[in-house]
Amino acid sequence: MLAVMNQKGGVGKTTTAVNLAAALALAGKKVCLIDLDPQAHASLHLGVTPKHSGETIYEVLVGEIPVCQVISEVSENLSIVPAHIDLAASELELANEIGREMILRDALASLGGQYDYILFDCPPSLGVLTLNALTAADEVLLPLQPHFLALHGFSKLLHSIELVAARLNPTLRLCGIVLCMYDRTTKLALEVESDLKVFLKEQRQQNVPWQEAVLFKAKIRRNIRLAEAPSFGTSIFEYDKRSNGAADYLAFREEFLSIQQST
Amino acid sequence: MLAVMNQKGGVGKTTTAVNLAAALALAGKKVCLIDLDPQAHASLHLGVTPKHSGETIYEVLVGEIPVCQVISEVSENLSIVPAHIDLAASELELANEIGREMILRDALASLGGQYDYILFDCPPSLGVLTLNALTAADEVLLPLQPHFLALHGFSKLLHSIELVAARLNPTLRLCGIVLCMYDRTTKLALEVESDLKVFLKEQRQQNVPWQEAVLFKAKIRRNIRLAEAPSFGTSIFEYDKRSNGAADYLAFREEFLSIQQST
Ligand SMILES: Nc1ncnc2c1ncn2[C@@H]1O[C@H](COP(=O)(O)OP(=O)(O)OP(=O)(O)O)[C@@H](O)[C@H]1O
Ligand SMILES: Nc1ncnc2c1ncn2[C@@H]1O[C@H](COP(=O)(O)OP(=O)(O)OP(=O)(O)O)[C@@H](O)[C@H]1O
Ligand SMILES: [Mg+2]
Ligand SMILES: [Mg+2]
Repeated sequence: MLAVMNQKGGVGKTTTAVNLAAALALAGKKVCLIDLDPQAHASLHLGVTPKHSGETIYEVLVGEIPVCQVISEVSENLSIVPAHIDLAASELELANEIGREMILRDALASLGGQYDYILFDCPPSLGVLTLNALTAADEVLLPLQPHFLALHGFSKLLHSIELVAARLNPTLRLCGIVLCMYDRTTKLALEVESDLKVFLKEQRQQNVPWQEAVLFKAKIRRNIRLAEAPSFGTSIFEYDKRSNGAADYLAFREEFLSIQQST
Repeated sequence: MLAVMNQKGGVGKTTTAVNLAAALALAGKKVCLIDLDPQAHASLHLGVTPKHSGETIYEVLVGEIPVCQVISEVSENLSIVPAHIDLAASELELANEIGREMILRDALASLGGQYDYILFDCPPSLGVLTLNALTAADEVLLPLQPHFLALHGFSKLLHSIELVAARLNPTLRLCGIVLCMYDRTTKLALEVESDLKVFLKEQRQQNVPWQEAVLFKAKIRRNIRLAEAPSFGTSIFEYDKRSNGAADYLAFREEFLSIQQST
C-alpha cells in the first residue's frame, strides 16, 4: 500500500498516482487507486464521478458502507475508490474520533490480498486524511517539483513520517522521491536534485524511515499532454501513449518495480 | 483588502500575493501582506521567519496578541504578518468557535486605514483560514493555472464565494482571475482562457459576486526566475527586475490599479 503524498500543492501527486497506477495495471498488476482528496481530481482524471455522492471514500470513512461497495472498475487491472467534496467535512468530523488515524486502515482490511498495489492520492495538507493514508500505507512515494519552496516543506514532511512511524505505523518507510514537472534546462532543478541526493545519501547511516529511500532516476518532464489527459477522463496511456509523459511514467514504473523486487 | 485564493494547489497564489504586494509597494502604496498558510511560504519568500513561533498570525487568531505586534517591515512600503506551522492547528481549534469565520476580520479592525492594500495569501483549501480571508476581504483575486483540473475546481470556488457573500460578507466581490504559469504555446492554455472569457461575459447579466470580474489581460508567463526568487528571500524585483517574471507582475499591477480606480 503506497501513499502518494506531499503537503505542497500542485507538485504532481494526482498525475503520478493516476499514471503510476495505470502503468502498473498495464504491466499486469492488480491495482486499486484510492482518491483521498475532497477535490476528487484523481477520480475526475479517470472519468469516474460517483453517480450520487453516496458511494465514495467518504461514506467508507464515516462507517456507512464497506469499501468493496464503492470500488469502481476503470479497466481490467485498475480500479478506483472515488472521492467527493463531502470528504472535506471528514477533516473535522474525524478529528475527535478515537484512533482517528486508523480509520482508513481498518476500512481497507477487508480488501485482503485482492490487489498487488493499493495507491492513495493525498490532498495538499498534513491533516487527518493524509495521516490516515500514512497510517494505512507500507510505503510513501513523494512527488516533488524541483523548486526552492519544495525543499523547505520536505523536512516538515519527513518529520510527519517519523511521527507516524513512531506512534502509529512502525513499518512505514519512504520508498522514494520522484521529481515531477522537471525542467532540466534550469539550474534550479539541478541544484534541488543534487541537494536531495546528498541528503538521502547521508541518511543511509541513520535509523530512520527514509534510510533506504531513493531519488528515482526516472524524472517526469514537463509535458502538456499530462495536463490534457484529465480532460479526456483517461490516463496518459490511453490519451497519448507516444508522448514524453507516457514514456516517463513507463520508465518510472520500471524503476519502481525493480526497487520493489529488490527489497 | 484582497484575498488571494484558490483551493487548487500550486497555481501561483503565494508567488502572486508576494509579487503583487511588492509591485504595489514600489508604486508607492502602503501594503501589508498577511500569510495565512501554515506552510508559511509567503513569509519564507520575503525572508521573514518569526524569531520564535510566538509572533505570527496564529497568535493573533487565537487572541493572544494584537496584530500590530506581529507586523514585520520588509521595506519602506511593504510589511508582512508572518505565518508559522502552528497555524495548522487553528483549522481545528477555530472550527467550533462561535462566528469562527469573523475572527480575522475582527483582529484586523485595529489596522484602520493604515494601509492602502492588505493582501491575504491563502492555503490550498476552502477551510477555516480561507473562509476567514473571504469574510474579511472586500475583493478576491484568483490566480489560476490554465489547465483542465483548474477549471473543474473553479465552479466550486465560485460557490464558496457566493455562500460567504450571502451569509457573512455581502460586499465581497471577485475582482478577477489572473492566469499564472501561462504557456501560450499550448492549446490547453488558450482553450482554458477562452472558456473563462466566455463564462465571465455571460455572468455580467447575473446578480452575482463575480458579475464584474475580469480575466486580466496581463498573464504571468512561466519563468524560472519566479521560482528562484524565494531562495533569496526577496520578491522578483529585488532578485531580477529585468526578468519576464518582473515585467509580467508590473504589467499586472498596472492593470490591477486601473481596474481599482475605475470601480
Ligand atoms: N509533468 C507535467 N507536465 C505538465 N503538466 C503537469 C505535469 N504533472 C502535472 N501536471 C499538471 O499540473 C497540475 C498540477 O498537477 P497535479 O494536480 O497532479 O498536482 P497535485 O500535487 O495532485 O496537486 P494538489 O496539491 O492540488 O492535489 C495539473 O493541472 C496537472 O494536469
Ligand atoms: N510563473 C511562474 N513560473 C515559474 N515558476 C513559478 C511561477 N509561479 C510560481 N512558480 C513556482 O511554482 C511553485 C508553486 O507556486 P506557488 O507556491 O506560488 O503556488 P501556490 O498556489 O501558492 O501553492 P500552494 O497551493 O502550495 O500554496 C513554487 O515553487 C513557485 O516558486
Ligand atoms: Mg492532487
Ligand atoms: Mg502558497
